[in-house]
Amino acid sequence: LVKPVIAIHGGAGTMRSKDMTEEKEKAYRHGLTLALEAGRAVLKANGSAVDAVTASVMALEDDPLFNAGRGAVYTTNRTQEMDAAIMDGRDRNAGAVAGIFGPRHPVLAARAVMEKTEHVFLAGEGANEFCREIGLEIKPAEWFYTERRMKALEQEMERRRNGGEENDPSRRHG
Amino acid sequence: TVGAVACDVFGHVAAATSTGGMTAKFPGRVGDSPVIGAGTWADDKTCAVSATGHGEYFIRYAAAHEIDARIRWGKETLEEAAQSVIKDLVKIGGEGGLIAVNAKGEVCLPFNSEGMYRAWMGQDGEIHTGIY
Repeated sequence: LVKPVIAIHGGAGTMRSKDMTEEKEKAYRHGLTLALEAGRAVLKANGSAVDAVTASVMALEDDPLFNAGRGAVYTTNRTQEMDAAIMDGRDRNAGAVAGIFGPRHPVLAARAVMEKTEHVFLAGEGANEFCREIGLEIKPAEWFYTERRMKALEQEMERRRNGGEENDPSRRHG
Repeated sequence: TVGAVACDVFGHVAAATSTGGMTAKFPGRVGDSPVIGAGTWADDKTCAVSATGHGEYFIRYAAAHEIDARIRWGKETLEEAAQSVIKDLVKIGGEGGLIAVNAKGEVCLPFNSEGMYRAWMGQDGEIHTGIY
């Protein structure tokens, strides 16, 4: 037997260290710790790596601090579109979804594609329909709304209206 | 974007990634997260990878599978392969990071951006977190 290990991330990019308060940093570290613990608990109970990564990502999707699930950012149409994927190292089985909205945990949608279909990748309305059909937990738009993300969209649109480059690498964040 | 990679007691690895994309993205834009081989990858023989950052660059570089290939064919270590890919991405303008583990229980978390929200438990069983 191997000593189990797990790693998680909650996104990378420009963190604007000058804006990071002690309180914010504490909240991020707390969210990361909870998510890691969710996966670690699975591994400690001799659970599978697939179950562990699912548990950790579900915890991150429920935390509005992170850009996935409940904390997802907005498109230029003021909508949210979520993508997720999962892959099992035992047999290279994989599942992915793109452009979905509604499932509380997009990672479970990806996992269902992997385990319940002969497909690897479902997108858009077909993927949403699949999620509803298999009974994944669906949440309304209010569940996913966060003022912080809406404000970020408005600021970015304002910047573009003022001549800011759409693809300015320093402004791309997600 | 969020993600997780793990190696269980049986030496099996897995990876998962989930994202809302990027703020003010064009509707319908898909980043690397759901693209198998770009932002997500797992194979017991090599590694499990979950990436985050400028998705288009990770797709163009087939970043996660590139790490697999460097280990499989180039005989690089997990650390060497992951660091090389993150370093190479800078050359084409790609910014971000990734987390990776292998079936031996090695963990690495390289990034080329200012920071990456991350946490890990290595073989010591301790929880570590980092931002910058």
